[in-house]
Amino acid sequence: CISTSCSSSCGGGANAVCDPRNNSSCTRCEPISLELCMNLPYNLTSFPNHLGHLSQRESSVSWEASLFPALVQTGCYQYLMFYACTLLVPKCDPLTLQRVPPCRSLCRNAKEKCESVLGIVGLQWPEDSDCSQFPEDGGNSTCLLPEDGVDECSPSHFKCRSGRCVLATKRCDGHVDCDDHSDEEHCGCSERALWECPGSKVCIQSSMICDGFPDCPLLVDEANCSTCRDNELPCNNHQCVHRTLWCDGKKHCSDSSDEWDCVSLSDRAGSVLTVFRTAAEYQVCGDEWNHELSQLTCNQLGLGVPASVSMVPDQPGVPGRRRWLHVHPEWNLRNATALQARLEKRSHACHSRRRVSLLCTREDCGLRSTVGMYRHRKKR
Amino acid sequence: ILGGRVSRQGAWPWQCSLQSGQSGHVCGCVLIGRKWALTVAHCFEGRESADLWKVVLGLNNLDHPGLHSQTRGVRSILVHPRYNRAVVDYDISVVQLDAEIDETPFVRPVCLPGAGQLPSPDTYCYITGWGHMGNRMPFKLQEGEVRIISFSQCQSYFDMKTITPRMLCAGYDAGTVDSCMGDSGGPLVCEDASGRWTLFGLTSWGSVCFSKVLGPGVYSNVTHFTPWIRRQIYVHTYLTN
Repeated sequence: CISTSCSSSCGGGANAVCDPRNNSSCTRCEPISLELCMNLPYNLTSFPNHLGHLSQRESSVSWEASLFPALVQTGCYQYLMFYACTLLVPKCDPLTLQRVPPCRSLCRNAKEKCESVLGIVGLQWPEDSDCSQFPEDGGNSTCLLPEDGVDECSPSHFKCRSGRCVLATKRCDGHVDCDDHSDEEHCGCSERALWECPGSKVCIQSSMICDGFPDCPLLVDEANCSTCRDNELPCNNHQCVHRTLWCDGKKHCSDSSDEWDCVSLSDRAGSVLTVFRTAAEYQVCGDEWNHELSQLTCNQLGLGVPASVSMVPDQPGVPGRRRWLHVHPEWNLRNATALQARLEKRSHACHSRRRVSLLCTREDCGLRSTVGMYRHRKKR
Repeated sequence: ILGGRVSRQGAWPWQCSLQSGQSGHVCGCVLIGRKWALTVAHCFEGRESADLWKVVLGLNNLDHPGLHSQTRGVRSILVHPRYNRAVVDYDISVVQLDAEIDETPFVRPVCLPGAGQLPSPDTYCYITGWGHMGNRMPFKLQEGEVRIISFSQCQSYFDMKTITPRMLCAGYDAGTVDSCMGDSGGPLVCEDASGRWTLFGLTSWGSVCFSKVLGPGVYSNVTHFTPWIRRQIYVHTYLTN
């Protein structure tokens, strides 16, 4: 078998130890999943293919898989995409389980008409596709020729009105690519089965709506995406989680967003530490604060290490009752947990009424050693 | 690296080599913390499992790791959820090492950019890697000086692809100094007045570097991803429950 772990008789348990004497190739047909070649007159393939790729995955990231679609745009040969697919995902005959290669004439036509185009940009024709390896059409072994109706463009292309193929990413990208400009016509969102962002001309895939990533200018694609109850809050992926579970140091949203941005150093008040707990803002009482907690806070915020810490008296007459969090008695028994999990609410306020204020400084980074620069001072 | 030169041992202590099984060096990567590195998402195409990979740091000669090198396994690979293979967008991954590195003059993290911090066009920065040199793969780490190219000018080089805000361009019209296959995931770093180096790009894609197709290289724009990177580190350090 080609791969190191093979099934003993092309159907037995995988990963059996390969018997070196057994060089039978485990051929089986598999459905074509390479998007480039989903519009072929056949839909089963087998590997390795004619370019030495061992799987469709490998084929999909090969450089031929990006070379050929780009070459198709030049219009050098009408059936170039068809020929490329017979190499990338060769036809598999479901009865014989054998690969059906392209005919030699198809290979020759593609090579003769398109090789020179590659030469202009200093590229070679893929060497694995030497035409002499393919059977002559009309000989006794079957081979593939484009039937009527074979599409010159792949599903990854946009077909210009003139018949030319241009990469789908060029459709309505603001640049004219088709010789008849048809790639820049009918560019309305709905005409392209896209969703138009309210208040702007931006078009997005419908799959991007409420996916947790803002795409529209006013983030409207991520608004009104969840209907949480009063005592719940929406996660970034629009799940609903009870507000008492927010910023408790444990993930409740499947994307862990209930534990994001729970700790901050509010610049306006001179980097006073603020912690959000059950969706409300708290100050941290300085009474039992210590250096390890300062280190944890700076590291958790990705701000490096503590530069200075001070206990700031609470501002008198602050409107509304200030909320306090206190250092949990077992704060150091909860390793690898976030700061918000090491603090607790208490019935009483903070005795000293002093809040934690912290300044962090970036850890050493981006410095090069001078080691070896001047190791040997040789007089010249 | 095309048009570069052999780098001095210890010159780029954040450069690492992402290696897999028999293939050996596959991609570059960049150390950003004691247990964290960055690389590009496309390096993991078809090989997404963390236990297939290891990270080698403190290397200069791929063939002779030497005394200063450190090797770590990969605990987790965090590919950006928006990585788009077709247009090579959001091409970035955070790599969690299975153990902390020992900081030495030859193994040190690079700085991440601050919010909105970008190198200005025509700034000269460096790219490094063990990628193709146009005629062969090197053993010794190569370095090349490239110029940051503005977004609009960069789009003019690539009519086949769209340059998105997640991308950064650097190089030269004639492609004389450029990154190439095997450099992917490696750093584009710029030095500030205080002598500190900041990571602004990860080698991602470009024209076929050993052809006559000219133009700059395209790098993942690290500044765009810094909040996402910090969040991945926070979640995988403090929310492991």
